[in-house]
Amino acid sequence: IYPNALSPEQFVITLIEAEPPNVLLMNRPKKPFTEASMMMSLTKLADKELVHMIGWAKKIPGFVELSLFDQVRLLESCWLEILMVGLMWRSIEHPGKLIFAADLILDRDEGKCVEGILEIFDMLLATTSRLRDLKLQHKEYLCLKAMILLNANMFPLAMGSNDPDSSVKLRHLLNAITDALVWVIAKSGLPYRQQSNRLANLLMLLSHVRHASNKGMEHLLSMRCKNVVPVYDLLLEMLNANTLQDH
Amino acid sequence: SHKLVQLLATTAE
Repeated sequence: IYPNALSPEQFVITLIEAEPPNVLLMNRPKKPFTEASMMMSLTKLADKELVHMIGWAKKIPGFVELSLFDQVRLLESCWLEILMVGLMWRSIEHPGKLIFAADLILDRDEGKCVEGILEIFDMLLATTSRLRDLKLQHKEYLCLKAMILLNANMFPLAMGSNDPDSSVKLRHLLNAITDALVWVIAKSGLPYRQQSNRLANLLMLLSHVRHASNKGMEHLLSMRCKNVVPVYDLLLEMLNANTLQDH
Repeated sequence: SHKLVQLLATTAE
């Protein structure tokens, strides 16, 4: 499905249909958590969610038309942001709690058992609180999540990228997702003069999600290096790819 | 990222 052929409304409908299922941890360890059991739970859940995330990305109109190289680069860059924004959306109605999954709901203070994670929990809770204040709507969330993916890395977008066709397609895709978000805001009934403010407020969230993701990535890397938690398969690849890119 | 490429390249749901 080419994004240019879709109206903003159709684009949003496709995003709704692309949504991944809610994942369960299954076999949650008994509370109270230890550092190892909490990290194991979080990484196990993340690994499951990653598989669904890739399926979700492939359903975003036009994503699979990008070069495979660009698809990989975008997903490698944004995977933790996508997990985090999903977490924030699930937690939006539950102040003080992080709804990692229906069977993994954590209070802020439960983060005390893992060195360095409380800072990240606080960032996640603060950003979730901001989403709540903004009364973020489901369709706005879907557009923002897609935008995080498509905007994840500048290299596929830049002039002189390795695949100019893919670069052009990505630019069209970014325009399409912007049109979709603008359409969603316009349909909300907000007065015209407030619509651009709302757009700006929503877009300003994205840098905070990126910041939380960067901190989370550093933390996960340190946990792995200290052997607090084994990281394997897809999650290991995504972690390595993200940290290697920084170098 | 072999697994990522594999998942992207497959057409299976």
